[in-house]
Amino acid sequence: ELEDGLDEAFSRLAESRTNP
Amino acid sequence: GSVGMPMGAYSPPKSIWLPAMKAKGLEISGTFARRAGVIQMEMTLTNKAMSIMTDFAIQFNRNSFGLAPAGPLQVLTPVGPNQSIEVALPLSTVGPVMKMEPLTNLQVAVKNNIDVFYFSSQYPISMLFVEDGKMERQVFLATWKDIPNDNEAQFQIKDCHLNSDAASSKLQGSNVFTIAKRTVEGQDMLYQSMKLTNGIWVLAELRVQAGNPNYTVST
Repeated sequence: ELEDGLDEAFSRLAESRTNP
Repeated sequence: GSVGMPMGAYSPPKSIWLPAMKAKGLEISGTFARRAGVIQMEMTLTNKAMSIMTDFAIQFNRNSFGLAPAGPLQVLTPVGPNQSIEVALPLSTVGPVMKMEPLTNLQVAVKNNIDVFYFSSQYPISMLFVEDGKMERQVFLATWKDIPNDNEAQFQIKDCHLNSDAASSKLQGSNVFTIAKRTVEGQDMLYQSMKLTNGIWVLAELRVQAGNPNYTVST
């Protein structure tokens, strides 16, 4: 679960950096 | 523009640090390398004078990251006129510290039987990237959030013809570790960490767009 959460967090980070 | 080995750490080509005309015939060219975790100053000493040179020694001024010779300069035989010798000087990072401008500037004094000579050189900061610089993913995310926006600097890297996986594996050879990769709107976003010899962590984001030779790096 932690790993899934981290995977998602990185996706959100990349998304927010592309479309701030 | 690297001449480093494909999977090894980047090391710049040797350049002339001390021209013979400024050092009574002693020419020093050199570079820095990190080999198996050891920082080295790799030098070619050339005697362009008419008499032999002996009794070599080296000293550094205090510098930003405490670089210091880990032992004496090993020139075991006299250097005759028109002769060159190669020397590798291992460096430690526990010497005296003083912030330099630019940060990676190193002031060096070399003596021989003729005189003492001074020169400055700049080392690539990647010499200071340690082998255990891969940050835990959870720590990376938390740290990234904690860093104030003003601490972020952005750079363009021009004319880089590698895809993001090739760039990532090349960087890993210099202890720049990719922790996560995401593709958003055709752009690869690589999240990377490195740790300096003084324990300071650096976080980076590398953006690579397919077909675009210009990368954007934010640190």
